Amino acid sequence: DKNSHQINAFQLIGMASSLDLSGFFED
Amino acid sequence: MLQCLEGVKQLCGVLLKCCDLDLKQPKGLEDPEILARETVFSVSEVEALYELFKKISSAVIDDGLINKEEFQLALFKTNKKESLFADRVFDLFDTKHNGILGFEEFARALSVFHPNAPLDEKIDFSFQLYDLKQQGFIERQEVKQMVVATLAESGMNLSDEVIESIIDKTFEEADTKHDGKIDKEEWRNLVLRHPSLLKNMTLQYLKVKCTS
Repeated sequence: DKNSHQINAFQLIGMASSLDLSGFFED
Repeated sequence: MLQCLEGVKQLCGVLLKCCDLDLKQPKGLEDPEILARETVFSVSEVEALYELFKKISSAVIDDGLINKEEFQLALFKTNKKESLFADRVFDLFDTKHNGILGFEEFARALSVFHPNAPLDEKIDFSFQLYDLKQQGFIERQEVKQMVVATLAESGMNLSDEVIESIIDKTFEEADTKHDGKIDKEEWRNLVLRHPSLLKNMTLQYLKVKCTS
């Protein structure tokens, strides 16, 4: 939990979000 | 009788107008050179991108347009997955706000993700992504909503106390004007301090795959 306080909310969203448009290019 | 004929004439006129409009609706690859001029793509990249577009747009309905289901299917290989961000990205790609993507919308939006796209375009796009209510700033409530949604989607578990603490610290750093929201200028400063926030805004594939 201590480490989680060192990242900001947007970094957390980036880590948790499955959004990566590279999926378009993968078969 | 004359009134009736006039009515038929008017109806034909409306129908012809509709057909004409429909024919002018750009769906496919009209002129790759224009798109290449107005985006960072080369002509051959635009052509390669069109092949990808055809594949994605024919996955569910072969109509030369990408609907949300096809968009999700291409991204996650399933249309069952719930994703706040996939929805948000689709809406940002859908500049005509009609629920479907034509090739031009698809290419212009993906151009922002090209390795050669200007940094400012990436910053603008990412800002719009987080500005859920499209008010021109990112509110604390929007950040909380996104954190909670993405944690739930990924199966990660953090207590509300920890989430609140992370958001507090984020606003302490980002909200330099102390008005409880993050505007575009503050977002830009935050991103410049933390370039990893733009990690997903660049797709190396656009250079590698589109030129191979």
